[in-house]
Amino acid sequence: NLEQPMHDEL
Amino acid sequence: MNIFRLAGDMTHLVSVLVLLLKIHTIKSCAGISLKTQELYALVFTTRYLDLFTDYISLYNTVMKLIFLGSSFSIVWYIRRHKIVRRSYDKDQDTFRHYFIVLPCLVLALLIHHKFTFKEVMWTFSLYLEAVAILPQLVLLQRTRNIDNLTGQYVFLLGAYRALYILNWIYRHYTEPHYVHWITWIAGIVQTLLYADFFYYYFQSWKNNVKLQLPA
Repeated sequence: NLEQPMHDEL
Repeated sequence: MNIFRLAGDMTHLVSVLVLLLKIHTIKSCAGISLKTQELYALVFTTRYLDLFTDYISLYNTVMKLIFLGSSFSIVWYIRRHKIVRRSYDKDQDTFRHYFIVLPCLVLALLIHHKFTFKEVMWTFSLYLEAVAILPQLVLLQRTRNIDNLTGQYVFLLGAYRALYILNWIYRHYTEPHYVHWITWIAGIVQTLLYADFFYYYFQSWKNNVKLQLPA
């Protein structure tokens, strides 16, 4: 998803 | 999860543990910038607001709690521990929080992905993390004698950032549409701040002399 920031990182 | 990301997280974890261990065992925080540590506590607090709303993985949750807990413990040690606080060099650690916090807040309000509280706070934490090391770097430059643990702490923090960039490059090629330019720019700025330190760190290591930054 192009709009999704990297919220799975720390 | 790729190897660069895991290595980056582990380097970050070790850096924090090195610092906590130094403070806890030798009961000294000499050479450590309280300003930088308080900024990190703020970084983690504003970034991990999603602890309450989203679940990503057990690994993710546990690591977030460790980073929050360790950053607040370090601040507590330097401010409140009756022996440790005596070794804090207040007169050298003069960087002002608001010089860093305010511009980051303004920038996050202007440039963000989505105008929601959580998203703006997350973006703020990225900008803030990028520059939070500055008070520590200034302090290192002022301190003529950098002890080994402090040098290693800063080196590990820089290594963590460098590994995260490798992680993004890897993800960029392996995950379709994995790109977010705010993260990239903040991350690259942050890593560049360590370039100078890395240079002197490797010089001192190569020549086997004590680490000293030029005034």
